[in-house]
Amino acid sequence: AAPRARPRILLKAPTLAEMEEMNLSEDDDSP
Amino acid sequence: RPLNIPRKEKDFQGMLEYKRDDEPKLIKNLILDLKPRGVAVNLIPGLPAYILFMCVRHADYLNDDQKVRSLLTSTINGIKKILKKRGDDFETVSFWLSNTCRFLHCLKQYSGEESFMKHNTSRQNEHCLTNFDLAEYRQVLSDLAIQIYQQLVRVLENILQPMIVSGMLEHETIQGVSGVKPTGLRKRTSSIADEGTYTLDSIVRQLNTFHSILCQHGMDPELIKQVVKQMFYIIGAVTLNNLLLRKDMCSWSKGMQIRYNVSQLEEWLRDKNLMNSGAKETLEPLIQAAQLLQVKKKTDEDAEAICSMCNALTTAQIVKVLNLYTPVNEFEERVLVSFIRNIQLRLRDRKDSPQLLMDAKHIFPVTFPFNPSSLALETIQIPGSLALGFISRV
Repeated sequence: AAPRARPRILLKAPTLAEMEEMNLSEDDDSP
Repeated sequence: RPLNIPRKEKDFQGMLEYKRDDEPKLIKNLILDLKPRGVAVNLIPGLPAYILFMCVRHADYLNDDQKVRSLLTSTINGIKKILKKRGDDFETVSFWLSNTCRFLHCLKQYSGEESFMKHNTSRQNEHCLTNFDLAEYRQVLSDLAIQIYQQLVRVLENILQPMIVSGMLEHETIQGVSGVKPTGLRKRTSSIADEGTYTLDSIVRQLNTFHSILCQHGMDPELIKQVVKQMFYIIGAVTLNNLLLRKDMCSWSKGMQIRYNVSQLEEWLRDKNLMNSGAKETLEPLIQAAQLLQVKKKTDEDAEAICSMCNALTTAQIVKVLNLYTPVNEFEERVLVSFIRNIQLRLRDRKDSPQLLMDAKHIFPVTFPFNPSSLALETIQIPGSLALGFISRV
């Protein structure tokens, strides 16, 4: 089968550190 | 209770459907609560990674970018969390390094990028992501894998460290060679120490344990080679550093013992088919130091031979070994100061580091060569033991 076209929409990702910060602030908000 | 009508595998498309609200439960059951030594022992290697990827595929199929983003972020944070909690457990770290790499390979293999599709079956090509390019998330996962690798190295270092000096230097296995202690030197280990003392066998057994866990978790063979190379580097560096600090380790018979120990480590590599891992080469400074203890150290020719032989040792290390060298019997002689001067003169043009000790904490840069899997996603079943009844095969 012919290879399919590449998915087009690039999902922007935060860096690992940014992800951790987001996660920490989520944790802070939790009761 | 809905009737579960069995379907043929060819009817499945290799995706897993879950409700957005169930994502925390998915992460909890599949990442946070999964015990590598319990349930995970019976799983196919990399199963958590395949499950997560099949969930990503379904979110991609739905064209739901928020669901994809959320799952990837929660996955990465879940892995980081479990490694924070059980980061000193070799099995946990090895398990998540293997799975993070497998997840990364899946994201490449099914990315739709031709360079990653060369080994795919036509069915696998049909399973490529449809809507989203996850290249940036691949980079994050690769960064995460590097962090986990470094953590793995620290864990194995902590386990190996207490064994090395005892097993590689102090414990003597060659009968008859070491009967005589260097005159004027006291044995560092007490006579009662033997019970709790690590031997070369302890080190080899530990290497076997590490190796079998890595294999059991389906770690990429190229990554296993890098782990083994790093372990051997640590063993070589710690051994050499101690030799360079201890007069009682610088004798002809210790040289013999070290060479024997190194040969056993080489034998281990051969046995595990890891001779091409670069591990043996990391022992070269130690091998040369052991040879230096054993060669003649008197004439001009001896000096010449030493200088050409010891190319993996720095001048400071060579001179230190010669200075520490201690004869243990009447057939051996102390190294004359003039001989050491001779060596120093010959090596003065060498542009090597003035450092005496090796950096035992050095970690070689790690790479994760792409390793596609032949496993057909549509055949993957989820064992009940994972408690993931809320996700369904699509």
